[in-house]
Amino acid sequence: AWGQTSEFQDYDFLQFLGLEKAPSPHRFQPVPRILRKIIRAREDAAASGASQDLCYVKELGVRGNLLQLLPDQGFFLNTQKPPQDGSCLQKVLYFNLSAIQEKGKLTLAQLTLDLGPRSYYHLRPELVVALSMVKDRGAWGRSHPALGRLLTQLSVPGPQGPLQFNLQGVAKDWNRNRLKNLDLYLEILVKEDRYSGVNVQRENACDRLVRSLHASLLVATLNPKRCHPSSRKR
Amino acid sequence: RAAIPVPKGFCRNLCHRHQLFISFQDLGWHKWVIAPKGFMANYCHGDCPFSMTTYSNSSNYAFMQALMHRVDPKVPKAVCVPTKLSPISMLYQDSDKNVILRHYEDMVVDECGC
Repeated sequence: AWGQTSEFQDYDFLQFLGLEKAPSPHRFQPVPRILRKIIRAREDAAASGASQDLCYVKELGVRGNLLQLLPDQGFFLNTQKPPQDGSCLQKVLYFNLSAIQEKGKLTLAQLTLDLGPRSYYHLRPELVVALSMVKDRGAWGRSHPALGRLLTQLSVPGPQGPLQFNLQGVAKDWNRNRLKNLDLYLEILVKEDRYSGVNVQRENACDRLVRSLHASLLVATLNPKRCHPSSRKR
Repeated sequence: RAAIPVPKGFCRNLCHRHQLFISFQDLGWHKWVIAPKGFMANYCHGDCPFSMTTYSNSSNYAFMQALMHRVDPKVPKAVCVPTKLSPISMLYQDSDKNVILRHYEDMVVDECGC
């Protein structure tokens, strides 16, 4: 238009970066240490002029040119009932996979469960974490959804950092039929036999766990147009 | 933001890399770009006379074009272009609470030549 000043065209730059418009997040999500480590290593490499293969994420040992951390948008089940037979927490984890922007192949799907440091010290000594696929979403209304295959069940001794699960089956499923979302069923139990505290203490600890649990899914995608097959230097 | 002037003794109007820093803060994007704070985009600008084309990082083609320009001025001079580029990675958050780490090829001009 006449007289239009040559203002910097945000829009053009955003389009170029693959964004419709400037994101307007209400608040920052916690950024996992691994992503900060990766970007810092890349900035250092760029500053030193070292050549980089940005289609290989050496910190994760996978090929990929785009990493995305998807937040859990699921919900807890049976929060009204007191925990019974050792079950401390039941949650449906829901990840919106249609947010995966890059065309191409999923090379990593890594679930991270951060139970929060404090909650651990009250659920000594052991937790059992069971993770299953949810088979029938329609059954969410009931107290217990229809479950698909058990993905993993592991005992977690004492306090330690976030738990990570590599869901390779999810990556394969996504590459086959572009799942729109991923539903998982998470149950955390306290091992009864060695738990000596009174129930009310366990109940409070389970409530704390419900409040502090944070789940996220880290996915890596490889766009063959941007990344030539195994261009990584041996 | 243009940055430090060219090294001493270098004829300013000859083809060389000019520093230019793109600050995400200046763009008001610091609210969603987590890292980096900005990046050195730089750009190439300057004259490519015949003498320049005999330098190491100029192409043979530039030498030929400069030679032809001498013979017939209608043939345009060789031009100043990037001869080495590098990528950047951006860590940002989108409007749906996803945190994204994406890299972009050929965003930074490291070297220029004719």
